[in-house]
Amino acid sequence: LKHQNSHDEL
Amino acid sequence: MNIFRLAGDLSHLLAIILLLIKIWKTRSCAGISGKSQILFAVVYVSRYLDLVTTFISLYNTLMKLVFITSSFATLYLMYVKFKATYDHNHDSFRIEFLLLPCFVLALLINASFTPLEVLWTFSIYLEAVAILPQLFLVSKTGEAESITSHYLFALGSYRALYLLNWIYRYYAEGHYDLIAIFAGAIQTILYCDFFYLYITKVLKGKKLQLPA
Repeated sequence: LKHQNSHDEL
Repeated sequence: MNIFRLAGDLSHLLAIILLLIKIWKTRSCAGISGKSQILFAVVYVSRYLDLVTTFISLYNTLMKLVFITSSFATLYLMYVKFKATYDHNHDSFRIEFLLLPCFVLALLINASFTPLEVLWTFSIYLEAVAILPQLFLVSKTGEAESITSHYLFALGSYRALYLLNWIYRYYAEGHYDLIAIFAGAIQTILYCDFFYLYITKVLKGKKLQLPA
């Protein structure tokens, strides 16, 4: 598991 | 995209449409906090700056454009077209007390210290608390029109559905974003008292009135 930004969300 | 995420986005869209309908049909923005609407406009602009740098999908781009445009349309209706109906005596929340701490927090806790990322993080923190002036206005006047209640319910449900989306994504994709999850949880908690009143009163056909 890696930390990711939710930039694909609104 | 999963069902929770889609339901969350649609709920968010419904909230915005309900608000515009309320103002347009009643020719009045009474009971709506212009301060909250200013904060939402700041949230959308600072978060969706990536419209010009990153393309994710047509859906993503269109929704972002709808959110930005509709928030400015709401501001126009409140501060220009139906300015006379704006309840500014009751809408006295000082938004700098939200803007400044959120900005400082975004400078301190972010995924990477770049302008776009700090602004994205700022928008996530600010969105979590942007409804406070609206809840403050409802508590000051002691009541809300039913369409305003539906608006608030849809707007609160959106982040609650996103929380389910994040749980789903954690298990299905191994994806998690602690900043978004933390802020989204706070955002949803702020609506809990309102959700309770909505379910116990508005859904039973009563007006949302706070106990004296």
